[in-house]
Amino acid sequence: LRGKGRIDQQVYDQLEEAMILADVGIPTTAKLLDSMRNAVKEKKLSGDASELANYLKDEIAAVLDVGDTELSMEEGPGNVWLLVGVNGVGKTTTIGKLAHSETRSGKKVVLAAGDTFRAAAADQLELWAKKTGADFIKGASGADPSSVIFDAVRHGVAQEADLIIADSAGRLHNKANLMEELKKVRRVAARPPGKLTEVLLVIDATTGQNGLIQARLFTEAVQVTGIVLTKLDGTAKGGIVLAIASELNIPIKLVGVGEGVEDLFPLDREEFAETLIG
Amino acid sequence: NLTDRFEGIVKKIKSKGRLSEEDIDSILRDIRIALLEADVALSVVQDFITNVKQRCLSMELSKSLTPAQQIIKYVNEELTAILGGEQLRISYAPKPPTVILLAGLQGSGKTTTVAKLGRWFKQQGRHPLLVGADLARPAAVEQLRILGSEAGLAVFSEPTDPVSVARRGLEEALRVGRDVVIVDTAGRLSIDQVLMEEVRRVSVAVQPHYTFLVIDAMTGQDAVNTAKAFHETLELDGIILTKVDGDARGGAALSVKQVAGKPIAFVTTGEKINEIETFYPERMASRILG
Ligand SMILES: Nc1nc2c(ncn2[C@@H]2O[C@H](COP(=O)(O)OP(=O)(O)OP(=O)(O)O)[C@@H](O)[C@H]2O)c(=O)[nH]1
Ligand SMILES: Nc1nc2c(ncn2[C@@H]2O[C@H](COP(=O)(O)OP(=O)(O)OP(=O)(O)O)[C@@H](O)[C@H]2O)c(=O)[nH]1
Ligand SMILES: [Mg+2]
Ligand SMILES: [Mg+2]
Repeated sequence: LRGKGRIDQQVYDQLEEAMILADVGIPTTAKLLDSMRNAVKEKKLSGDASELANYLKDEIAAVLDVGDTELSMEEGPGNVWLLVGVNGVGKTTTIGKLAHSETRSGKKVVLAAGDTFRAAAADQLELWAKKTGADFIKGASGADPSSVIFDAVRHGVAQEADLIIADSAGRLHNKANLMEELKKVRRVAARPPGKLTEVLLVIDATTGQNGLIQARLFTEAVQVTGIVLTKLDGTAKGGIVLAIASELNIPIKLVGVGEGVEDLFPLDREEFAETLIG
Repeated sequence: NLTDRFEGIVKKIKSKGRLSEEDIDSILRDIRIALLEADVALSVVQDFITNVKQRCLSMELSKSLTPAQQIIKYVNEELTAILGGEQLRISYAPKPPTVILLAGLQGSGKTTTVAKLGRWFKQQGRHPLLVGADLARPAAVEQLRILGSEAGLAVFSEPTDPVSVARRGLEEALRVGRDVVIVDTAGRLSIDQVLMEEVRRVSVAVQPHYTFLVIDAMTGQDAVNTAKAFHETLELDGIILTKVDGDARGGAALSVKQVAGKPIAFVTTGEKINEIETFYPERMASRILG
């Protein structure tokens, strides 16, 4: 396959391989390559390698251009952000980073230790509260997570806190009872005087195709409003977020790039696309 | 499932003595897709397909199976063979304690697994000591202490540095007569040279009899990078696959097994301390194939 209106097979294979290696997945990779092939067929693109790569990067950035990437905050106290996701992806650490950036921008923040299950989960979050100057509310170990979040919201509103960030226990989306528990947590987090303005699903960049299933089930259960993609400082590219964005229309709002308090940034779509296909 | 997918393609294959290379390629294309969808690493898929193709080219059509079923049978056997092989059986050091070191990426399940292994060894009649050498993560040592205390297991740590803690943990085990030492380490990125050097020095300090890479079953293509780097730095003895109670297909198991060439020693199947078991290659093979 060479010449005008044709793509060099080697270039095509390289771009396909880059996307597969980045966990973009077969269906989304096929869609992006089809679009590229059509653009070449319709003479909108030459078969030149760098032109093809740039086209692909623009397409990837476009796929990610969904929804509002700002973190939603309404006027007045009692905004609630709830963090959810499977085990070990970086929820608690992300809350620490959010506490830092929000207190830095002048907000009064309360952290709610909504993980009442895992060993030392509350201790872990408390250390982040201390580090960032955020207020901290926890319950007894094994307490109903909804009641901890309810207490934290009430406390936050009474203290005129702008923002209550609620942690939740890691849970696998295929565990029906745990997803039921999370639905209840969301209902309680949305109860006045709180205003639930973000439900952030944390996705680990090392996750393969299961990330899309996670996103589907968490969205179905608790209406996810945004994705935080963590551990992008590693070798994993997090390509599964393309399928998540395009299928579920959920914006990737933040990326985690380390374990430190400042290692959280808004997603830069072009930079992400650039790194994805190297 | 995979068999149904192929029956469509294979319907047009008439009963001949052999399948044509074209027929085999078309079936293997679908297998390649299934493996990639299951998160098996691309390079591992390529090698796998090459090997299976060799077998298919010389296969005689079975009387009782369709060609598709026969090829899937080969694929299943090949997968099971790669995933299985030499079973890891813990053989205890003639001069105790037997030292076990766990390493892996952030959040993979190391701390929880250290406690599970502690209980597992205790059930085998051993006297383990858990060593909390993760001084980086907030409340990591506390996490291990709580898990340990819930299972009646001794935990050692001190706020010095990971290498010293590991070394002192070993001394403590010798002092009080613990015959198994299990060392928890901080999660780290395989490309973090400083932290990979740190875990290497922890290994040198305690000379583990078993070093396990702890890897999350939902890991995607990155599994090969992780396995390669940790194997090069630590010389792994085995793999522990975590969170298999999820619904990830688990292709990372094949990737890591292939790259490190070491047995999958255990799988963990939940958050409770008793949720650790031996690895069954046949089960994993059919899960990966979907
Ligand atoms: N390198 C890197 N590590 C991260 C990042 N975010 C979180 N981590 C690490 O990932 C590990 C797990 O983080 P946690 O915040 O405990 O994850 P979690 O989702 O709250 O875990 P569970 O509550 O147990 O489900 C910790 O070692 C964190 O330091 C990131 O962006 N980059
Ligand atoms: N469902 C399930 N959860 C697990 C399993 N193993 C560990 N977890 C959970 O995964 C999360 C992370 O486990 P940890 O033991 O903290 O992981 P880690 O590797 O020590 O994390 P770092 O020290 O931050 O690198 C916790 O919520 C555990 O309860 C498992 O087999 N199944
Ligand atoms: Mg947590
Ligand atoms: Mg740990």
